[in-house]
Amino acid sequence: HPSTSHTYIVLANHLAKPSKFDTLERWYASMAGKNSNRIRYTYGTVMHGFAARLTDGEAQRMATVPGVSSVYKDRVYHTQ
Amino acid sequence: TTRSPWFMGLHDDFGAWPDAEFGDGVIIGFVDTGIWPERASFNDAGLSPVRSTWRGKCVDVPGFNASLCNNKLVGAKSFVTVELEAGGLLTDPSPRDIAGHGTHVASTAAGSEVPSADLFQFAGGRASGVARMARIAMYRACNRGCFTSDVVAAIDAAVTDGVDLLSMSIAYPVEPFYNDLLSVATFGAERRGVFVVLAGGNKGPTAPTVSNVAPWVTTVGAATTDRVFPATLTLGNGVVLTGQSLYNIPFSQSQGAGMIPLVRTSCGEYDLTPDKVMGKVVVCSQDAGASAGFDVERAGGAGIISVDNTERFWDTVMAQPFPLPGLLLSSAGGKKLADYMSSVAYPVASFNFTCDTVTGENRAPMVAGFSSRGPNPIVPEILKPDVIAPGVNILAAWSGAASPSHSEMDPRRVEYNILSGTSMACPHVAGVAALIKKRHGDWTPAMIRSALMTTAGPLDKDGRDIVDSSSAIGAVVMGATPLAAGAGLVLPRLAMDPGLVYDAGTQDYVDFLCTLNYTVEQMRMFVPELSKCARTIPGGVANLNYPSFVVVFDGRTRVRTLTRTLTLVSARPESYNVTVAAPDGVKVTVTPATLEFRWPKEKRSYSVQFSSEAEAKARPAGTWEFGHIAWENRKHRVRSPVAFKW
Repeated sequence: HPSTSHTYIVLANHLAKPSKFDTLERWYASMAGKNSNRIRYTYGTVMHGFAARLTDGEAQRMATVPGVSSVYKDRVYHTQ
Repeated sequence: TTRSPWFMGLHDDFGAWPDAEFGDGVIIGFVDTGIWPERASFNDAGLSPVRSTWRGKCVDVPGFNASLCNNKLVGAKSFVTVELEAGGLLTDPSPRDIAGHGTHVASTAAGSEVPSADLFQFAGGRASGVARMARIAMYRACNRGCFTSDVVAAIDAAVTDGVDLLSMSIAYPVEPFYNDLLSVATFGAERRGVFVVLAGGNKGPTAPTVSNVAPWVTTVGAATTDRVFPATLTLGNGVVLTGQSLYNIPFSQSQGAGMIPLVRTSCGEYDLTPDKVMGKVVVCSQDAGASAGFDVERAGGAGIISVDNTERFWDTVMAQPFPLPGLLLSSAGGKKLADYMSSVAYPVASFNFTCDTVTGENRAPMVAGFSSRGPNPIVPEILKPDVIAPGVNILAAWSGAASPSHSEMDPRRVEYNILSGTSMACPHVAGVAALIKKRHGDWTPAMIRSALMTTAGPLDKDGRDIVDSSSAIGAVVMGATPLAAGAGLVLPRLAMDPGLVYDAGTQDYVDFLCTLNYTVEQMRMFVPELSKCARTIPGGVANLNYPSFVVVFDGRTRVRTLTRTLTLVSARPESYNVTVAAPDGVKVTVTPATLEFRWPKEKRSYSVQFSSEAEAKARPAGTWEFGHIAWENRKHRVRSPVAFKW
C-alpha cells in the first residue's frame, strides 16, 4: 500500500445505493475502485459504510461521491 | 470483583440479586482488549446454554480455541488492527487478551462467583461480577489503543449478534456528535434497543473534561469504595505518613529495615542511576506508577515513594503493586514529606507494611480525582456524567500474558489485579443494567438509564454528602457536585424498582439533534431515511426528556421553564408529590405538584419554572449551583439533579 495511506471510515447512506448494484458491498467496492482490496470492514447494522486504506487525496475525493455522507480519518480511543 | 458489589448494596439472599436472578441470560457485549477465558471468573457452573436467538460465537484461531467458550463466555471475536513493520495492516484474529483490561472489565460486570480471589493477599475474599449470571461476549478492538474503524466494526458485530447491553471503557476527547463515530455507532445500537454504557474518562478534576456525552448513552464517573490498603512511612522527625501500597512482604522483614536515606528524583528513565539512588528510598516527584519501581530496583534503590502532587487526589490514592518496598502518598502527605526533606540535610525514613486490607473505615464513596468532570462540552444542557460507580482499587480477573504493573520488566503473573479508572466504574453500571434488563426485559435503554439515575445515591454510606476527593487539600472537604457525580452512586436495589421513569426513544433523539440545528446531511449519519427535520424540541435541548436538569441563566433570561414526562412502571396506581431543593435566589415552581398514576405505563407530564430572583444577579457569569427535584411517595423517591449555570 502507498506509505501515505491511512485507514478512513466512509459513512454511506445505504438508501442511496444505485440499483445497478445488487449489494451494498459491490457498491462500496465500486466506490473504492482499484482500491477495493483495501476495504477492511463493511458496516451494516449500527451504521452503513466501510473502512479502507486511502490516501488523503483519495479520501477527499471519496467525500464527493454521491451517497457518501462523510469520510473520517481513523483515530485512536484509549481504555480508561 | 471483591467488595464492590456488596458496597453497592447487593446481597446474596435478598434484593436485586435474587430478584433479577443475578442477571441470568442477559448478554453483555464488551468492546475492549479481549479476554483470558481460563480465569475462574469465566466458569459456567450452573449456567444454562445461551438463548437460541443468539447469533454470536467464539472464533477458533491460533491462540484461542473456540472450545474455551462456554455458557458464560458466549462470544469472542477480534477486530484488532496490527500495523506491520513492513507496511500494511493485519487483523489479529485472536480475541485473547494480552493486556488485561478487557478481562478485568468483563469479570467486573458479569464474572461468575469465585470463592477466593486476591492480589498478593490484598483485597482477598469471595469475588463476583455485578451480574454474575449474565453472559459475556467479548469484541476485541483494543490493543495499546483502539482504532475507530475497529471499534465500529466491533459494535456493529455485537449488535448484529444480539447483545442486550454494550459496555465500553474507552474514551476520546469530545467532538460534535456528527464528527464522532462512536456517537453515530452507539446511536445505531440504541435504535436497536441496546443499552450502551461508557466510561466518562480519566481527565479530571479539571472541567469540562467528560467524554462520551451523547444523551443516548449512559456515562459513568469513578468513585472510591470503603476499602484501603494502608502502609506507613515514618520520617526521621517522627512524623508518620499513611499512604497505600500493594507491596507484600513477610511481617518480620517489614519490621527490620530501619531508617533509610531518602533521595528525590523525577523518576524519569535517565534520573534513576545507581550513583544517585543505590541503597536509598527514591521519592518520585509525581505518581510514577508501579512500573517505576522496576527502574528503581534495577538502579539499586531500596524503595520507592510515589507522590501525586497534583490536585487529582486528596486522600484517595490508587494502590500500586510495587516490586520493592514502596507506597503512594496523597498530595497532602507528599507536601509533609517535602517539607521534612527540605528541613534536614540527610532525610531518612522507614516503611511499615502491615499488608492489611482495611474495609469500612474510610469515608466512601468519594468521587475520584481523576474522574472526568462536566459540564457537557458539547451540549451543556445535558448533564454528564450520569452516575458514578466504584472505580478505585477494583480487584478483578487479569490476563495471564500481562504483569500486574503493566511493566514489561515485571516477571510476575497474577490471576487477579487491582486497577483504578472510569474503565472500572463503567462495567459496574453495565452489571446493574443487566440486572434491570433481566427484571424488566421490555424497558428501553432510556428507561434503564432513568432507573439508574433517579435512584442513585447522593449520600455516602454514613448518610453524609458524597465528597469530591479533589475539592480540598487537608481536612476541609466539599460535597461532590452533579458535575462530578452526576445523579450519584448507582444503587442496584432501588434501581430495580424506580416507580417512575423518564423514557425517550429514537424520535426524541432525532428531535434533539434537529434542535442542535444539524444539517440534513449531518442528520442522515444517524438516520439515513430522514428527509428533513420534522420538528424540534419546544423550548430547546434542555427539554429532552432526560432524568436530570440543566438550567442556564445567561444574564438576559431570568425565567426558564422546562417540561418532563414520567411513566409509571409500578404495577399499582400511585400518587407522587414533588419536593424541590434550589440555591438561594432561585424560585422553583413545579406544576402540577402532585402526579396521579392510575395504571402501569401511564404517562404524566409536568413543567418546572425556574426563576432567578433579584439577588441572584450578583452571581458571576459561568458560576454553577445545584439542587434537585424529587417525586416521592411512601415507597419511591424519583430524584433528578438540577444544575444551574449563571
